Amino acid sequence: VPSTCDWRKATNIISSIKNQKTCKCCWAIAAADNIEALWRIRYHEFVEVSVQELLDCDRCGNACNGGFVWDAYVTVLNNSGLASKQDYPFKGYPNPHGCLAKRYTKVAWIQDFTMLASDEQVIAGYLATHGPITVTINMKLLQGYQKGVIKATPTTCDPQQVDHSVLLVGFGKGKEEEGMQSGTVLSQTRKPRRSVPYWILKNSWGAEWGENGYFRLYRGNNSCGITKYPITARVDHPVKKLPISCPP
Amino acid sequence: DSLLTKDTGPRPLELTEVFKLFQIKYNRSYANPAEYAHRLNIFAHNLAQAQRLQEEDLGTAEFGETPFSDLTEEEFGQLYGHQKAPERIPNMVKKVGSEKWGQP
Repeated sequence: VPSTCDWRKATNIISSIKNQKTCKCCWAIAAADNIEALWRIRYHEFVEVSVQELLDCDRCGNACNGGFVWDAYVTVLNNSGLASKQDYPFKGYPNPHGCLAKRYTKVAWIQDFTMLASDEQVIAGYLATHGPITVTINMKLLQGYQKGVIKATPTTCDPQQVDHSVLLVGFGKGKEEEGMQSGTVLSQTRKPRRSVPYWILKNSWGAEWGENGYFRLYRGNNSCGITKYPITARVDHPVKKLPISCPP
Repeated sequence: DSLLTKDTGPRPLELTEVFKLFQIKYNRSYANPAEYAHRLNIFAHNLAQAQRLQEEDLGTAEFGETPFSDLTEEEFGQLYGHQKAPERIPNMVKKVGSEKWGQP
């Protein structure tokens, strides 16, 4: 496992930050982000896939009322792929005419999906050699998050109560120079300088939130339940893997 | 329990100023003075909570005002969290074979 990995540094692999707005579709956005990244890594094609298809054609019909990434992958398999975002754009509410997948050419598809071991080393190794992975975490600490690495404990962030799916795009180990804390009302506090291993995660709440739409979680203590559901699509046949590697 | 503080004294000027800037930044308006007061209380509670998280956090995270600072934790969970993931992933593969002994 390399010491650092950041798929954002690879050209055209990670798409721009999406915003779920008032539709509880983080599960669909995370799955779409995962498929986009894997497709671009494997086929060097810049695809932007339809999140709306995952909402309208979801076998559980939950659409904007929440769901699970594994349902999104089953939807992709059942519909033989995903239409483009251009053809089947995101609306943020269920289409009154239901699933329109049959109308559109598919720009990406998957062979299978798989769940990794709940082991942060295994997850890091797979991330670096195959590409981004969806994870589901307890989002409680994200409401007030501005920047930096969140190092939670089971008390501050119950790892069993996972309720928000996001895309894992890298990991690092930072020398963190903690300046004075920003904010008018909050008292000025200085955090000590320390080096922390962290995960880099892509959220779906727009680029204004967090670190330009991303956030970082401590790596090594299952912060907020990150190891509970590490799930990723497979976009190519299980032939001998072409050597790919994540930018450091 | 109610977020409305017992304290009826004038609020520190900067909090209402910060809240006004928050409203401008995130384009927030509230239906009536009671709702405004309710949201201001939630905002104050969330900033205090952010400070506590800041002190509790064992990493390098910074907490403070975000687009969600005028929502209670429950509202935030209802708006943005999908239902709690099940204790185990539903069984994808249908049970193969017959229940009856000896049947292929």
